[in-house]
Order: sequence, then structure tokens, then C-alpha cells
Amino acid sequence: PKTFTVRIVTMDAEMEFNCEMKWKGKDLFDLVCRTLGLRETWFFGLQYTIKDTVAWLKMDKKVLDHDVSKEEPVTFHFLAKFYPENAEEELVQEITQHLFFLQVKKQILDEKIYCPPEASVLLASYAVQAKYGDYDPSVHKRGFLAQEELLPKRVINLYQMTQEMWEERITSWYAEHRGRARDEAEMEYLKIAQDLEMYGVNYFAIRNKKGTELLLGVDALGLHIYDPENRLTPKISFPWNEIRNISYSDKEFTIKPLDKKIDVFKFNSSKLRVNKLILQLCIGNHDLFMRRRKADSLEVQQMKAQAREEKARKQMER
Amino acid sequence: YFARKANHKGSYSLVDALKSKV
Repeated sequence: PKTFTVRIVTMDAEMEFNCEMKWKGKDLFDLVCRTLGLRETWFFGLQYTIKDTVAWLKMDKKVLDHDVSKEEPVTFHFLAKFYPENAEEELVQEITQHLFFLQVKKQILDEKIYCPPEASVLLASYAVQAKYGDYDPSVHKRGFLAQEELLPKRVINLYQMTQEMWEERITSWYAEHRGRARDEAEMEYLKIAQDLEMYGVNYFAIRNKKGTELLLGVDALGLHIYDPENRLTPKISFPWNEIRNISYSDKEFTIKPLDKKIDVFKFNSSKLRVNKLILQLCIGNHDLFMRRRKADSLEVQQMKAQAREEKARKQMER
Repeated sequence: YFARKANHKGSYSLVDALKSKV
């Protein structure tokens, strides 16, 4: 069969595949997941960018029917599209946790997620534990973190501190994490990060019917409306279980609350394409929201049992 | 025309989704 080359960029690797012309998104996505050994596939997607707007490969649509640049290799980013409500309960496999850890760490360092200075230092210390293992002053000599990107620039610029002073700060926390294996340190990282207000929120610039600029946030718990000046605290929230229906028509988007006494919320987004993406994110997040409130599937039960065994075995080894 | 018109609209009923899952 005729094929074309795709490049898949994950948080820590790049891979190339020969993709058959007739393949649907799902065929490529499954191949990537199999190659990575990833089974908790429902959090992830293959992302591409079109005219500065993020888009995700549709599972039931041919890869080549997407509005992607046809220049080979056709590039996709394998990324978490949906976030768990509780990382420790929901992320079972080590590879899943690791990919989330890398993605969230990048968002924090790139200042896509606001993180206060103290939390930034603590997170950095867990990232160091994950990478370097237990602190050993005879190995981890002064300057050992000099080449590492560990803190958001905003945090560094906030204080008059030298690189050595930061290293000292981070190391004093790092030394406290003795005994934590890589996967444990990464999970501790995620447990702190998931409490940051901007964690897991997809923001979109919108205008309400009066023309006021606002932000819409879509996350694991529902839809949120923000003042553009404050991405941390929503002005209004619509939890998934309080929404009856969501719909769009061209650039207009409508949220109908379950409670008929609460006003329908209508807004405009910049493009029809954006509304399609918002609806997609709503459906996916709501689906996971419902799944979490039911018993685990057999597959997940089995995965959790396996993970527990694996953890016990590792602990014995240590 | 219908296809194009449909392409401009989308709707999701959370209530129906919940019912179908139970």
C-alpha cells in the first residue's frame, strides 16, 4: 500500500512512521500508543497546528483529510488532551504519569501555568529527585544544577538571587526527598501541580453578547468564565453536572444550564474552528467526568492490579 | 447545502449522554 512519512513528537522522543494513505486518525494513534507501551490512551491525542490554532487528529477521519500540511514528514505532537481530576487515583501506568509529569513541568516552566515562587522551588526539588535520584553531596557538587532549567523565569526575576543561591534553596528541599524513586517523585510533582489554578485548563478568548472580552476555560470539572486579567479565579463556573446542553452555530456558542432559572450563556469565539475545538473538549472532558463516577472498567481494574504488583516488586528490590 | 450547513453547527446534550451511559 502507498504510504507517507509522519513524525510524532512526544514530550521526550521523536519517532517516524510510515502511515498508509487510507489510515484514519485512530490507526495512527493506536500505532503510536502501542509503540510507547501506553494503555491509558483516553487522556491523549495527536495535536497539530493550523493557522495558529491548535487542532487534534480525529479518530474516525482519514489522517490526510485533516487540514494538515502535506509536506513530509507530516508532524504531530503526541500530548495529553484531557487531564485527570486526581492524578494519583487515575494515572495508573508509569509511562502515563511520566508523560503528564513532563508536559505539566514544561507548562510551568513556560509560564503557561502560574506557579508561586515557593511552590516552584518545591516542584523543582521533586524534578531534581526524579532525574538525579537520592541526594549525595559527594556526587552532587556545587554547580550540578547550573545547566538545568528548573524555575520559571518570572520567579527567578522576582528575587535578587544568584544561580548558586537558587541551587542551594532547591537542594535543601531535594535532600528531604531521599528514598523517593523516580515515579514517586514525579507523582509528588503532579500532586502539587494539580492544585495550581491554571492546571488542566484550556483557555479561549471569547466575547459576550455585549462585546466584552472574556476567557472561557474548559477543564475536567466543567466550563468557566474568566476576566482576561485574571486567569486564576473564574467569575462564573458551570460544572458538567449542571449543564443541560452545549451547542454552536458558526461563531456563536451557547451553554444551557440544567436549572431553567439560570440564564442561558451565549458568547462568540474568534472562529468557527475554535467552537468546534471547544465542543470536542467539552465532550471528551464530560465523558471522562461520567466515567470517573462509575466503577472502573475491567481493563482499568486489571491495570491497577498490575501497577500495584509492579510497585510492590520494585519496593522489594530497593 | 445541508452538509455545509450542518458543518457550521454542533450540539451536545450532556443529559442524553448521561442517560445513555447509565
